[in-house]
Amino acid sequence: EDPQKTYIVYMGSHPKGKVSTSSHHIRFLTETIGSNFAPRSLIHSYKRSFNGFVAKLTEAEAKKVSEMEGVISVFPNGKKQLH
Amino acid sequence: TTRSWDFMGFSEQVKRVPAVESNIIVGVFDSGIWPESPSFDDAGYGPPPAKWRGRCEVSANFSCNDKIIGARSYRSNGKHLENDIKGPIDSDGHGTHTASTVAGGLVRQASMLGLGLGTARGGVPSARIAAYKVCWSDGCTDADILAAFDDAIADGVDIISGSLGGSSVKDYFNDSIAIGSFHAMQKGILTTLAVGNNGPEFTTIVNFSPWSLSVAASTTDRKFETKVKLGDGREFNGVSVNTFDLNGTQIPLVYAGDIPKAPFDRSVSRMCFENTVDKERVKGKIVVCDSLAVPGGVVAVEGAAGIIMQDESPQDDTNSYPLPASHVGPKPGALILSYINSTRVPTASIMKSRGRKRNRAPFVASFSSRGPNPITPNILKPDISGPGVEILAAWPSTVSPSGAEEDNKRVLYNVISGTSMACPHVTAAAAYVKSFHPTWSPAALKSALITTAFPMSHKRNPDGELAYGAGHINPLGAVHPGLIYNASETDYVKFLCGQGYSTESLRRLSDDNASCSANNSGTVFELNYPSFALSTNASNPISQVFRRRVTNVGSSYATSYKAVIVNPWRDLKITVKPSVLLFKRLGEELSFEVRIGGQIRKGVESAALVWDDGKHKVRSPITVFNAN
Repeated sequence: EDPQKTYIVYMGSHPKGKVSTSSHHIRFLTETIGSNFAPRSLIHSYKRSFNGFVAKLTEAEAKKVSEMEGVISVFPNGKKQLH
Repeated sequence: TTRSWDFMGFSEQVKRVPAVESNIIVGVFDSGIWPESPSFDDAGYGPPPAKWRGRCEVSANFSCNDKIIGARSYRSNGKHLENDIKGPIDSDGHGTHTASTVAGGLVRQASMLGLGLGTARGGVPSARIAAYKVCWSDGCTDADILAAFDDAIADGVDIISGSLGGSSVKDYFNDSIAIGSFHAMQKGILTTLAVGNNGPEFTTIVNFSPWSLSVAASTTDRKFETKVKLGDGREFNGVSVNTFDLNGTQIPLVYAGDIPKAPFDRSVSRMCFENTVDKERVKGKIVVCDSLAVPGGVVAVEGAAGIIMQDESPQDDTNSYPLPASHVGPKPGALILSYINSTRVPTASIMKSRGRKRNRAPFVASFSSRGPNPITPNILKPDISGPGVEILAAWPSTVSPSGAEEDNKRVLYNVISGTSMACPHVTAAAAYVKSFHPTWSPAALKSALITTAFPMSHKRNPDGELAYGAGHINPLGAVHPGLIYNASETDYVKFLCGQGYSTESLRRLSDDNASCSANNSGTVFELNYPSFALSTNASNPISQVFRRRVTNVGSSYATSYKAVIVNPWRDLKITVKPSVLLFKRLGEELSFEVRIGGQIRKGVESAALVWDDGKHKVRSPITVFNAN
């Protein structure tokens, strides 16, 4: 009824001296969404230069994530083109 | 590039700092790269710079060398389409073209089957390339673009070139490219971006964040002309990139409007839309269509010996086609149709294109997206323009030059147009400046390019700065800008405070404990941007103050700069306070204010502030435009 789509969850810079890992992001999603969250829904974690991840979420889950502390923006994984 | 660099006075002999230039790594976000191109021959290059921390995704059909030092591909959904090749190899051609424009080596006698013959070269031929393949036959996803930024920043690239963008307006932190380029800026990496090909309408620009450099496309003084010769001896000039040579052979000529395929009538078939023309009756003939087709769109006239497209669309958006083709304007088009109607057996020939001198160059391409900036109209975008029309650069010999499936041609150099082609010229110019000033910030590099740009003609480009920004890049001039408008991460955060971003968001973004207090909330007019833009209502009187700072990077002796306002329209009253800046040492930063008053009488009014010390002319464009 509320199909999953791919979203970017952008969380800004890494907190000083800390690097976020996939397990941090899985923990964050599990805490936010609840035990229904399947770890395989996390598609990619950005961990080298900034903090964020790509995940398959329902619209309701995306809204919930966007309201969490530490999240700057949540937006659908859109497409761009060569110019 | 066999003409573009020379056109801007950037000859092969320009002064370089080879040891520094060869340490510069350019990250190219595109469709991958084709390492076998002669432009990427690594003979004479040393090992990758010690700072390089990137990788090469090696496979049976791909490896890096000392020129292409890194290459990765990103496909977060894991699904590859039939037309794509896994890994960083370029199965489109676009990425090979852009990468070679930035940093390809010198290749003599390069041409597209004789067209555009000359030396193909990148703007920084000694620099190294790191290719990040984020675009595939179905586009480039935000997830993959962000993954490439995540890697490129950590890999140690010095500058990023992105000839890609979205199709809708997104706020800065809902846009993958704005986010990635912000983090690049934090690490001292400038991102140059193409503004898009949705011109000439206003507010069509994509990629307009203040921390990136947004590039419009303009012409050089070379154009390709494709003559059409009728059976009665008359010749008409058309445009296209036509490498077919019919040797003047006269071929039967037919008008698509005269050969509709049921159930369509002539009013439809004349446009040569797919399945509307009787293909049997075009076989072996040159067909005249009343519209400009895209290269893949000529399937409608499959089997034809050639195509003449006639309409009123701009003549700066040329393509190559899988068959002899020329695009003519409506006047010659009408004469050709009248010839067909009045002749029993009409014939024509399409000549191979010839490079000709284009007078009145440069002008901004009709297709180049225009400002104003849709999110922050009071920051001028585009920033600058560069050559993006009919650029010859490297191409994979595995991909057809027109992109059409039925095109069996194979070339090592291809002529294509787009803001994508302009962007790598500007990336290279920025890298060239960086080779002389390795410690300059992204904002300083931007400032150097913007304030030294060749002014462009407002007469020839009625959209003014909203089309070309500060003007045409001047790589040589940008090495010695005299003064720079610098900006740090803190300045951008302050600007974002003023744009309504919360303290909490900005602390996450910059991790510098920023807080959006009254002291730390800058209006857009206080961001130390090297250009001045004001969106206003034509019926309202204007009164706006801009605050700026300039840093002396020119002379170590005491130097006095005088403010000169170039204001050809006289409808604006522009004053600068103080009107003289006296610098006592290098690196000194002084502040000033620009006040704009008056009222605009037309859509876009242009002026410029020039700080002049007798040696440097530090020119900032000023544009005031009607918000409506």
